[in-house]
Amino acid sequence: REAGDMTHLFSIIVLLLKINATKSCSGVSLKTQELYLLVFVTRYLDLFQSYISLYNSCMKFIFIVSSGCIIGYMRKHKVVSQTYDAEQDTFRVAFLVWPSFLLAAVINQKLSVMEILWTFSIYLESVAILPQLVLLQRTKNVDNLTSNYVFLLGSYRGLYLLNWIYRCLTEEGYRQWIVWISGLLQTAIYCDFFYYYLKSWRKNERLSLPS
Amino acid sequence: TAPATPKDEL
Repeated sequence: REAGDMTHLFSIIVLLLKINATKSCSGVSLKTQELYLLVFVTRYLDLFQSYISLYNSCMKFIFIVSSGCIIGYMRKHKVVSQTYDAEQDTFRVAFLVWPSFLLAAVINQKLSVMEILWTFSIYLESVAILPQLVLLQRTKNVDNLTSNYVFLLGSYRGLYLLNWIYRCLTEEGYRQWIVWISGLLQTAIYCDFFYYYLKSWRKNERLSLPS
Repeated sequence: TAPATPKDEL
């Protein structure tokens, strides 16, 4: 769990570093970033309602603020926003948002607004990387920081899978099927990327995904 | 139905 949270945090740091140091967001999908902001905002609605630990609250806060920051850079920063590949980043996000919402309205643990939005965020997160993966495939010579970002972001849910197996074995009554199945799907979506990422890493080459 | 697992993960 800790390793998963840390790779998630590092993925965001890597992305912010890339944008800030190179003053460029080329190869980064604004659509994926906006989906992630939607995921964080709908999942962490309970930030001021239920307190679990200082760690949890801080991480929630960091995730919301940092994804807002990245979007701000890509949309408003006068240098960075010029480098956004808008004409390549054309994934129709409505095809991810609406099905996730409808599924959350039907398959959830409790019929309440908070619960449906939380479930929606779980479903949406599992597919939120798709615009980014499509953009990567269209970009020739993906830069290292961008590919590292996607690798770290993909590893995070993979590490959570291990955490869930461990908790399932050690905690009585620990079951969360919605989160598990979504997490499995989320990690499976990265499989192809992981394969090419590790291949290019072994050969010491820049990543380029076959189209 | 089983009680909901507390949302203690991120």
